[in-house]
Amino acid sequence: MFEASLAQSAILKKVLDAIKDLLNEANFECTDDGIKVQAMDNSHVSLVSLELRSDGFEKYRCDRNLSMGVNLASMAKIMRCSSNSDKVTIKAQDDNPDKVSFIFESSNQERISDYEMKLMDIDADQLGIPDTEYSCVVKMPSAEFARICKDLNQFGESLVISCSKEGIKFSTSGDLGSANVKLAQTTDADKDDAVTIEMRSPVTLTFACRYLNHFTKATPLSSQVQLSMSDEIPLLVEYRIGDMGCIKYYLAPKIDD
Amino acid sequence: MALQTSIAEYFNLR
Repeated sequence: MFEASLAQSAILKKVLDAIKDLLNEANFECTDDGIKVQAMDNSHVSLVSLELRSDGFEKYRCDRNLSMGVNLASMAKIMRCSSNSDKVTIKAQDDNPDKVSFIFESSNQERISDYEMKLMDIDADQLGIPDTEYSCVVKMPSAEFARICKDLNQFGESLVISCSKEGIKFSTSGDLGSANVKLAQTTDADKDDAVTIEMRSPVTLTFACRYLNHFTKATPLSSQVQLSMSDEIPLLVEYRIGDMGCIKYYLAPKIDD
Repeated sequence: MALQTSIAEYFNLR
């Protein structure tokens, strides 16, 4: 038997909204430790790695390891049937289930709804993600990052991110012209709107804006976002999910031919 | 012109 409950459906709704436009389907790997999802987008340019730890759930029971093939658009539709304040319970039989149930209970217990979703057989490659010491690790307000990606995407398809000890610069150019946004490191590191940079060595990397704009769908999950960069390897964009997990987006760089 | 690389090039298939 697999059963996991969250006190507030809101967090799971935001998680689905953060991945449903980038991924069509993915395997939810359920173990004693929690739920993990790892999948590449259809074009194999980006990879999403989601982790929800079991100790972050109000109730969590996983008698046997379980892999659930989920159509994310379907799950997002079901999640949208819940109110943010509803308690959500996910239930599945653990001997190779072909369906999963979602139960939403209103906070005043007057409304209980349940939805059953068919599961899929998804044959997906699992990738080994090496631990990396990054040249630059930037923490910044997630709303700021979302705004930069959206604004600059109007000027060009590619975003050049340069990071040095002075700060981080986002640049683009296209038919319309060019645009640059520079953020200096802030002095007061522990405020939500702080920009902090840990730099081993300067980096300059180029990425496709459209994927970054998919990643920023995770903005409602966390007020801060962490960008980790080293030359010629994928960018890591990380949003924490409360104190129960995180979403990591990896994006392959564009390199000059 | 910058060419888009694939994520699978960087992470090894398990």
